[in-house]
This record gives sequence, C-alpha cells and structure tokens, in this order.
Amino acid sequence: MLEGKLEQASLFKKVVEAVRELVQDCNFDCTENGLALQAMDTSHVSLVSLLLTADGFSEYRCDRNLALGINLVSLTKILRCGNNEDILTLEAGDSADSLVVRFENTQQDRMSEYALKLMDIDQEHLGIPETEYAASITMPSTEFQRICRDMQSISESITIDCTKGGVKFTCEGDIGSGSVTLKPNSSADKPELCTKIDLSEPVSLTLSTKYLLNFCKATGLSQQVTLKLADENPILVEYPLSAGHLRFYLAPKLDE
Amino acid sequence: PLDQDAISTFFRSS
Repeated sequence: MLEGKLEQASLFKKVVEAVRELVQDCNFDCTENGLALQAMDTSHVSLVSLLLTADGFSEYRCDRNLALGINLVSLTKILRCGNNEDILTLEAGDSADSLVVRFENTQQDRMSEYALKLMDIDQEHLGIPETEYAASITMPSTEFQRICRDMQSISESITIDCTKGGVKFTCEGDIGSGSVTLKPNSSADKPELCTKIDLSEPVSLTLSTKYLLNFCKATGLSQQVTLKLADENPILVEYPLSAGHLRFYLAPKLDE
Repeated sequence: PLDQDAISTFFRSS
C-alpha cells in the first residue's frame, strides 16, 4: 500500500496545477523511491516527467509498486477542497479502486477526507535517452515566464540561440519581431536571480510558444528554471523541487 | 509554419 504525507498541500496542488492542462489522464507510479508521473500531452509533442522523491514526504511508505490511474481534472477538484497550508496525506491500498486524500489543518482541529476513483490507464511509457546537451541555461523562472508571455502575442514560435556570450530569445510574427538577450550574471546575495550558461557548443532551437508558456505554469514551484538544448533534440525545461523535479520535454520545430 | 515532430520520435517506447 501507499501512504505519503506532505507537510504542505501546496506543493502537490501546484504540481498538479502545472501539468493538468497538458495531461488529462495519467498514471502516478508509486515505488519505494517516491511518486513519479510520465505522460505525453494530447498532441504528443511534449512530455511531462515528474518525480517526488520519498524524502520529500514527512512520512512515506510504499511496500509494493502501484500505478494509480488518475484523471487530473478530478484530482484538481479534490485538491481544491484543502488549503495550501494543510497537511496532505495520500493513501491507496494494493488493489484499491480509489485514492484517499486527507487534509489536516495546522491547528490539527479540522480533518477532511476525500476519495478519488481510480481509472485503468494503458499508458505508453517512453524511455528518455541520456542526452549530451550542447547548452544548459539556468535562469530565474519568472524571467523565462515573462519572455514567453511577452512573445506569445507576437509569434507562435520562439527561437532560442545560445552562445558563450549569452542566450537570445527571438520571435517573428505578422506584426513584427522581437528579441530578448540575457547575459550570464552572478550575484552572491541573490543566487535565485542569477543567469548561468554552460555551453559546449552554440545551439539554436525553434519551439512552440504555446507549449513553452504552458510549462511556465510551474513557475511558482521553483525560483530557477534550467533549459537544456541540443541540436534537433527536444528541449528539456526543468523546475527543480526540494525533493525531486518537474521536467518538460518539447520537440523542436524543424526547418525543412 | 514549421513542422513539429512527435516527441515519441525522439524517445523510444520502453
């Protein structure tokens, strides 16, 4: 059976909120190492990969691997019944047909319990190969969100060019064009505002603005985001969590 | 508009 307790419901609420537009039905794979989710979006151009490791839970127990088939729209409805600061417990028996979600307030004088019906989901699981990325950019997640938001009204695509000198986001649309260049910077007292570039060779990828902006729903989970790029490969957009990560992969647009 | 491949053309089924 699975029993996982999170000291703050907000983490789980935010994670589900961040992926629920891309993915509707998915399996939460529960193992002794933690909770994992891997799913493609409905149009199959992006992939979500979530890991909440066991040490991120204040209590965690999973003695047999379980795949919990969950409709994220329904899960969202149940998660909205709890407050962000509540203690959240997830519980499922080995052959359970529902996931029990329990909320307890910090004063410990209000307990609520909801059961979410589970589904049988036959999901294709993709193996993500080890990729040597040409560039890795770590930047404030709010900055990445702002760029995607600003460029959304101009173009359906954003081109990311990364060189040693900086990273340049460019868009071109019917009304005109735009670009934002960020140079590496460091600030010892505010590391969350730094932009860091690790580069082995210059790389350029063109990606769908709509999807990038969708990934930005995870902005509240982490102050920094890492973009990893390799030529003609999916971009990896990673939001680190205190124990685990939320990763998005997006296939690049290919020039004929 | 540019072509966009499915993500599964990059990642194999496991």
